[in-house]
Formats: sequence, structure tokens, C-alpha cells
Amino acid sequence: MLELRLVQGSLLKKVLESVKDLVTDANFDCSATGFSLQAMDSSHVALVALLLRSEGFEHYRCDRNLSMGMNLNNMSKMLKCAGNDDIITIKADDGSDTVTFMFESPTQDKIADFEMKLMDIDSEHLGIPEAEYHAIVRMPSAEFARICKDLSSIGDTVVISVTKEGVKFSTRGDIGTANIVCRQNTSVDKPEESTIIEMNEPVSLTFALRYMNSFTKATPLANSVTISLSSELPVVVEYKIAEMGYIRFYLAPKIED
Amino acid sequence: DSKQGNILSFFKKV
Repeated sequence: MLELRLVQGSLLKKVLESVKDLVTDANFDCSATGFSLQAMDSSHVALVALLLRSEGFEHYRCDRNLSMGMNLNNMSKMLKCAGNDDIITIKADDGSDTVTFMFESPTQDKIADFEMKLMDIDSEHLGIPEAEYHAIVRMPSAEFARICKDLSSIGDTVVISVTKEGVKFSTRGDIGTANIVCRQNTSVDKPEESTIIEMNEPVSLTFALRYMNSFTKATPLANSVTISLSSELPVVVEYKIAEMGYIRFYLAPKIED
Repeated sequence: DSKQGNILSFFKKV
């Protein structure tokens, strides 16, 4: 038996909107730790890892570890029927081939339940090692989204370079080139508006903008985004989900032929 | 020219 009650149901709606275009089908894993997902896109270029910790739910009952295969597009269709202020409860019985999403309006005057068919998904779980990154950039998530959107109108790839000068996002295309440099800026009053660059050593990597733009669909989840870069690893683009966990996107770099 | 890297060449199945 599984019963997870999330008072801030809009978080789950936002999570789905941020992953449904990247991943078609995925297993949601439920354990004492929380509600999680790890999935790759169909071409194995990007990986998404989501964790919503059990403590973040108002009520969290998960009698035994359960993996529920869901079509994310269908799940999104159902969650779109929940109001932004609704409380969402996810329910499943042991051995059942369905999951139920219950939506309660804040005033309890409307209660809806949507039952969705589960699916069997053969998914490969990957081990993501703890790593030291050459550079970690934290910046406003809206600023990062704007940069990715702007650069994708010029080129298909972005070179992200971190030096002591700052972080530079560059692209080139048929019509020309573009460079955007963001410098460390901690003087602003609000910490979520600051740009913080931790650099152990300079790093420069090239990524497909199509994926970066897809990751920025998670922007409504967090004011800040953290970009961790290492020349030996996929980049990690992380959005913290307030008091609950995170959504992390890993993207393999372009490699010189 | 560059080619697209693959997640599976960085992270191993567990």
C-alpha cells in the first residue's frame, strides 16, 4: 500500500512539465527515503534524476519498495486536471496495475480521483558517482533559461567556459556568433538573484542547446540553478525543490572528433 | 567537428 499526500500539489505538476518532453516512460520508485525517478532520454544523451524526500509529504506511507512504470505524457494529462492550489495524493495498492491521483481543493469542496494504468518498463538504473567538479556555477534560473533560449536562436551548441573572469556561454551559427559572460555577483540583496562561481580549475565544455533548453522547463521549480562542470563528466544542471529534494539533469558533452 | 557523447559511457548500470 502506498499513499503519499503532497500539500503543495503544484510541485508535482511542475516536475512533470519539466521532464515529460525529455523522457517518454519512466519508473517512479517509492521507498522510505522518498519518491524518486531516474531515466534517460531515448538517445541516452541526457539523464534526469528526481528526488522528493518522504519528509516533504504531509503523509507518507510506503509499506514496501515499489516501482511504478508510468507514461509521463499520460501522467501529465492527469496532473493538468489538478488545480494549482490542490493537494495531490498518490495512491496505489500492492500488486495493482493502476495508480490513483486524488486532487483536493484547498477548501475541501471538490475532490477528484483519476486512475491511471501503469506499465512495465525495463529501465536501467545507473550509478552516479559522487564527484569533484572543476567548477560550480549558481545563478538565477530565469537568467540561465534566457541565455539558453537566446543562444539557440543563433546556434545549436553552447560552449560553457568557466575562468576566473566568470562563466561564458558561447555559440556560433550560420548568421554569426554570440558570447554571454556572467560575472560573480553577490552584492544583490536577495541570495537567489546572485551569481556565485566556485572554480577549482578552468573548464570549457560543449553541449547541445536542445537539451539545455529542455532542462530549463524546470525553471518554475526554483529561483536558482546550479551548473556543475567537469571535463571528465556530464554536466549537472540542478534545480532544488523547496524543502523536498531536487531535479538534476545530466547531459553528456559533445566530444571533439 | 564534434560528436555527441553518451551518458552510458560515463555512468555504469547497477
